[in-house]
Amino acid sequence: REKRLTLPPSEITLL
Amino acid sequence: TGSPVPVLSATLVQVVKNANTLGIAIEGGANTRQPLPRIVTIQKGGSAHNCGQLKVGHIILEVNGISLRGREHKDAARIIAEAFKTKEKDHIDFLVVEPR
Repeated sequence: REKRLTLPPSEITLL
Repeated sequence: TGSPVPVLSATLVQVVKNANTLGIAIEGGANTRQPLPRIVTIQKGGSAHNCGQLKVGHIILEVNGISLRGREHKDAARIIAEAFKTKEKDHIDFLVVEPR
């Protein structure tokens, strides 16, 4: 698996 | 000599379910830039706001003793939602840390 230098941002969930 | 790893003190916050909503927004989860869920919003009138101890920026380590480490965003959100929904407890225990 390719190692990414930057991880993706997360979604936001309202609880 | 001090430890090379900064020690973060975790705080246990009990949120009583005294409103119809929990009233927090979270971001983060495993495989994202923010590997543990972080509180990004606290809504006025929600149980979390009424509790007065949760803060924007807090990182959630555990919910009712369930570790959120390694859980993806949706899974972490589901655990928190279920903790709020269950009628077995009138509160939720959050283990949180302040961001560095």
